[in-house]
Amino acid sequence: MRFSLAIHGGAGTRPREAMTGEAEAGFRAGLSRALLSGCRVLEKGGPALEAVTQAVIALEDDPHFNAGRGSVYTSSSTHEMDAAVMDGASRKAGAVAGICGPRNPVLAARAVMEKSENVLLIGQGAMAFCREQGLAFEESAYFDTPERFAALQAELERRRLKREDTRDDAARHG
Amino acid sequence: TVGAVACDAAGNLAAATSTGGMTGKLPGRVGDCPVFGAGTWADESCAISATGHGEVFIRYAAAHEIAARMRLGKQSLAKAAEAVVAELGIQGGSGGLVAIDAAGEVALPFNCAGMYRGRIGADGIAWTGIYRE
Repeated sequence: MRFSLAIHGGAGTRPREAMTGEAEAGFRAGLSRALLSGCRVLEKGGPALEAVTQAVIALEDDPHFNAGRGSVYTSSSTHEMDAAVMDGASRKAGAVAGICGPRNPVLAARAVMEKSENVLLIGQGAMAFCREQGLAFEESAYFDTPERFAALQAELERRRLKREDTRDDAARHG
Repeated sequence: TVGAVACDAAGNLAAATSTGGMTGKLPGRVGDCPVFGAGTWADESCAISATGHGEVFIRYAAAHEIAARMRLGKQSLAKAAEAVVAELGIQGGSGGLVAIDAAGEVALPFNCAGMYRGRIGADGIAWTGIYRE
């Protein structure tokens, strides 16, 4: 049986000189967990759509990565998350944008694809739909991490002082 | 941003992407993740999940550009994905993507310092990468 899965945890990597051995091990462990989550679906003959969903859930649950728990902050110190899924054979697709509440935004996108006649739902309407679908919700604090909050404070200070934007990818992309 | 693309045993493809966006973004700002054809795409020939400067990935319809080059230009996944990511970099769109085709071949190009990434196949061996390695 031939199958394969590829994942990314974002292009906002820490600068190599700032990456400690411990931090690197944490990132690689998070990536491996996600790969194995998706692989378990595929090796049982499961569909690609479920494999990518499980892999992204593992990454959303890992505060190392900028999605779900560990999301970056807006300039208002809030979280606004987006997610999308698409199935190649059927071209079915579902997405959410500007939400904060569903523990796993990728499951919100799946619900839009499978339980609505829409492709994209945003904001409060998307949140109400997710509640109707019985998705697991978390308080906003669940998504907080001190590292992301510190990055936000640094960015807001930069803007306040109108300093040139010399941020690295990690600061910019989260 | 995080994402995944997969080719299952039946040869079907799928993509998923999820993100908190960019640090200090304006409330209401939406990047390429939920814009199909920009940050997320899947059809019969490829599946793609992108990460990076979303505004540029949207304006260049990054994911769909790769799919179009494969479908219409008969380019390989690797050639199309590498070329589009390089072009995005020239246009100020720092970032990268993961892509897969119906044969299960993957491409993991990026035009910035690094990208947290990984791949796994039927051998069950998980490979992970961060910088160019």
